[in-house]
Order: sequence, then C-alpha cells, then structure tokens
Amino acid sequence: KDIEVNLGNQGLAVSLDKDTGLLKSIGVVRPDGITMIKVNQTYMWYAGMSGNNSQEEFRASGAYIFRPDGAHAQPVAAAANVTIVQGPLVAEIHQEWTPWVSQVIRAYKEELTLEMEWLVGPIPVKDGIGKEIVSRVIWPDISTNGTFYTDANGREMLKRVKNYRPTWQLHNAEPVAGNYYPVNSRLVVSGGPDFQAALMNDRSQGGTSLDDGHMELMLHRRLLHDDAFGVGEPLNETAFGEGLVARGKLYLLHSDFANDDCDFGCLHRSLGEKVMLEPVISFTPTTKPAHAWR
Amino acid sequence: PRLERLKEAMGVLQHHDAVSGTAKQHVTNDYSERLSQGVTESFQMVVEAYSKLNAVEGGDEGPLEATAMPVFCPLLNVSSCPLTEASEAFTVTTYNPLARPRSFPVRVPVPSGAGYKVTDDQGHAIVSQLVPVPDAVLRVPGRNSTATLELVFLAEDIPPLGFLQFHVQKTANLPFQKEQMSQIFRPQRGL
Repeated sequence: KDIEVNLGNQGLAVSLDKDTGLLKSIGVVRPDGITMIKVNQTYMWYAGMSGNNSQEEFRASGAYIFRPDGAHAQPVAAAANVTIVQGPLVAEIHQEWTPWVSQVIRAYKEELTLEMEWLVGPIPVKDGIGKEIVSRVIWPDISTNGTFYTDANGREMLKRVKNYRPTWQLHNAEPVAGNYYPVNSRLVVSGGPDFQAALMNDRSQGGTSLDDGHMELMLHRRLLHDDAFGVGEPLNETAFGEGLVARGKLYLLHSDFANDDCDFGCLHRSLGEKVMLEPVISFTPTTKPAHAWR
Repeated sequence: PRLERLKEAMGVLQHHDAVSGTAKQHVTNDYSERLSQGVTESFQMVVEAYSKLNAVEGGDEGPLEATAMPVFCPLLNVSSCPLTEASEAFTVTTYNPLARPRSFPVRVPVPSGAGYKVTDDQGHAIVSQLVPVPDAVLRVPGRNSTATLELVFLAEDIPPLGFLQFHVQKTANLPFQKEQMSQIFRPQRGL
C-alpha cells in the first residue's frame, strides 16, 4: 500500500506513492472517515535559453526575460527519499529529490492547509546550462479548460486562459513563457462547482497552468547569460562561492477543506492575510524558573 | 529617525529593479544592506516598546529583568537562533499584527540532547513536540547553527494587535524528552 500519514482524527491526511515517495493524495479526516483526493506534486526545471541576443531567436533567458529552451520542463528527479515525522501537534514528510532540491510537507493538527516548505539551491550549472526551478502540482482527474486565476496584490483575481489574450489576437511564439503570469499571493484553478484549488505563496513568483489541473510556480533561477536589457550580467547569484540557496513556503488548499463557516474564498483570503502578517517572534533570555517568571 | 531609515530603504526599494531583482549583483547587495539596516533599527524600537510594556507589568518591581532584552532571529527560516540554542531558559514573545485573534505554531531551533518544558503566562504546561531539522537544511552553505531540532508548540489565540508570552525551560529529564520527541520513520521506497 501507499505510505499514509495523518494526524489522528483531526486535520489532513496525506498519502505518498510507495515507489517514488511523491505526493499521491490528500484528504480531510472527518469523524465519518477520510475522502482522499488524488494530487501529485514534484519539482521540475526548465533549461534557460542561452544566446548572444544578436537576434530575437538568440535572446537569452536572464534577469528580465524568462525564456526556457524548449517547451517542456524536466523532473529534477523521478523519486524522492522520504523521512516521516509524526507527533501530537504536527506531521511532517521530509522529501529530498537531490542535494539541492528538498521540501517538508507539513500538516498541523486541526489545520486544513497543506504547507510545503521548499529549499532550492545551490543550483548546479557545471553542465553550462542555466536552470529555472518550478514546483508543479497536478490534480489528475480535473479538466480546467486551460483556465486559471492569478491575483493582483492579493485582491482582484484575474482570469487567465492558455495561449489567449482578452484584448488582442495572440500568436504565442513562447509556449511556456507566453503563459506565465505574476502571482502575488495565489494561483487558483477551478474544475466546476465541486472542485477549486489554490496554491498560495509567501512572496511574488511567476506562475502558470500549462495543462488541465496543473498549477506551477517558479521558485528559483540561475542563468548564465545576460538578456541584453540593461543589467549587463547574468542572473547568477553566488554566495559562499556557490549558487544562492532560497527557502520558502507554498500552501495548498482544496474546496473540500471548506465548511459551513468558511467557504473556499474565505479559506484562501484568511490564509492570505495570515501569511502576509505572520506573528513577530522574539526571544528573551531569563534566569527565572517558570513560576517566578510568571 | 530610526523608523525613517526603514522608510527610506523601502522607498528606494520601490524601484522595479529592487522589487524584481533585475539589477547588477552589487546593486542588489546594496538594496539588501539598506533594508537589513532599516529592519534592524526598527526592531530596536520594538524592543523598547516591549520593555515599556514589561515595566508596566512589573509594577513597583520595575521592568522584569531590565537587563534581558528581546532578540529577533531573522534566520528562523533555516532553523538558526543563537539565543535559543545556548540558553537554559528563555521566554518567547509572539506579537499578532492582525486585527483578529489567531493561533500560530511556534518553531524554535534547539540543539538535541535535552527536553524543553513550555509554560504559558498562566502557568499552564503547553503541549510541545521536538521535530528534527531536515538534513538538507543542516547542509545549507553558510548556516552556522547547533540546532538539529525544532521545538514546536501552539501559540493559541494570540490577541488582535497583542501578544502572548511563553517560558521555555531546558530539562535533562529523559522520560520527558522521549515523550516530547516525534516518531520518525524512513520507509524504504518500493516496500
């Protein structure tokens, strides 16, 4: 059977594929049982187009330009090593695809939000290829008609349709980049009244939905060519002599997590505020034992 | 003037190069430095505000432990915080900037080899869990931390625009530590 992880009788249950260690389904644990929803998630990378920008076709992917070489991303790895951590407050799944791509899937007790804390970098470029790393969530049985929604600064949701612009006839020469949009806080897909899903981020990223049920956000990039838009150097940040390491969080919501008190819109709106205005944590050394401190 | 430093930094960083990272590396580094200085100075104001609140709470005793000043750990995202890694006991203050109550799972980087008793300001023991820091985080270049675990506990219903405080006490009590440690499984793929 698959690897099933849940927090007893509250919150979310998560199942992983036993052969790949990748996410396979999630579900809400309710007193009358668990309804699991199929969903896959993994990390992919686009090869950054290299070029001397002498002509349009030689335009390189760089700080201003996202221009993948080819129309398909490749998986970072086919499987991930898994460590499962279980306790009274939080269940975690530590997944490691490669030494430079890993994540922690978290489900807190009584919380109906799947947290995915990603860690990407240093991105290897010894093969001379710049790489643009994305997290891709796929709801396999859902048809979304090439339509998805992205927010504008956490407020208005804008409808996006693949290879289409509402105000002019688009001839899309860039099958991937031409369908990427800014995602300030959330990317939403809808497959009819019974299926909506939101992928929420903790910082603005580029995102898209290139196929039915797909949700994709770009997390980190390391490129080897300038794109001739004025920066005059490639987007190749190094720290400690290697590529920069970035860490952040994505949150996955499904309309099944909604209830009478809080519908799907309420779920992602309230989570959006919580993510943007997290509590400020500070620590103070003390010599007093708890009762004296109190 | 200290808040001005942060305002000026955020004003300069409205420029599209700062927002989107389309600048030369040394310019990007300069943007980061300005923001970091601004945040650091504004945090000093937060510290002063807390000490005033504590002074009020301390009543005629004056500020509680006037010498001990709150510390912020900006590297919590890679589980690093020198104060919580080195202290036998410390207090955790969680301030909620939302205008409604909210609960929040607090994650505190700590070294292994001990248990940690968490008490709220009513004197109640709080359920907590020790969670291992993922290997990939331990390997992050430049991470300089002794923490291999995170102490997780729930700050429940932090008041709107208010805060909750907790006391954390390191303990060598093994049964307590065993009870607190998460269960860990490493399933072999394919089995």
